[in-house]
Amino acid sequence: AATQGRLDSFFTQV
Amino acid sequence: MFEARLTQGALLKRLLDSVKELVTDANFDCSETGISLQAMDNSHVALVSLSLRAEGFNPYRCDRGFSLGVNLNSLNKIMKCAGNEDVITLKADDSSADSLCLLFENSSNERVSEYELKLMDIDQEHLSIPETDYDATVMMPSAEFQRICRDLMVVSESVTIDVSKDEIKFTAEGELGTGNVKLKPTSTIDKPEESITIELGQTVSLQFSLKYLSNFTRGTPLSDQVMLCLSDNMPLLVEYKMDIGYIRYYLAPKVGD
Repeated sequence: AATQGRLDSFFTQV
Repeated sequence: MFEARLTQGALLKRLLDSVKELVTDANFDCSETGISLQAMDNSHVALVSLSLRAEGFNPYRCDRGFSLGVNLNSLNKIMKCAGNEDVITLKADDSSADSLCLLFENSSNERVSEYELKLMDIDQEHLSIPETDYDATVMMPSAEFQRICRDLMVVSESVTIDVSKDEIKFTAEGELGTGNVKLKPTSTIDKPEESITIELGQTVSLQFSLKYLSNFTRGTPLSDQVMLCLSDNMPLLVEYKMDIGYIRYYLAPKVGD
């Protein structure tokens, strides 16, 4: 099954 | 000194309701231009971003930028003490904001109640969200989106959203079987709130958690229309626009198979 991605891998922390 | 008076107090109740299931503590960042909030859920899967423009308040006063660290459950308890027709004023001392004052006035101004909410220091991670040209932008009635999420949860905990020029399709596959809902673009000039529009650069197919999506639909009472923005391998953006600003939710897609 597909796994849930996390936002950290798309957006950078500031 | 910070002061923001909102004639439509019920709006604040609805806004809180649309955030509090996703995050428990959040900083309300106040500046000359308005109030904003950005917070991720604990698992870093979803993010909520709220923006309220200063012009939406009457009056609005904020001498310098500062943050109000709020436990949303506590704020919710206090907000339940406000009547739906009440005018709500938020006040804080920006130099030593250890509490937020909430003033609820009824329409005839005969009943005024005042509450102080203790504030907290919240060390929150802030994400920079890039301006994105999405492959697909869909506008649809917010109640329809809410219904689709609710209905497909019967079948599965995930939904695949496919967008083409001619339709947006929501598909769920689970142990009991499958289900899908297809919507075609419609334009109802006399009832713009019921229209469905699709702007497409290229077709998109992405899978998302329905639990989070239905959580986002708590924003439904804020706007007749919801905007869904999708790009391959990018978080989904779900936006409810209001006269006074917007609430945006971002959701990381499911990846692999």
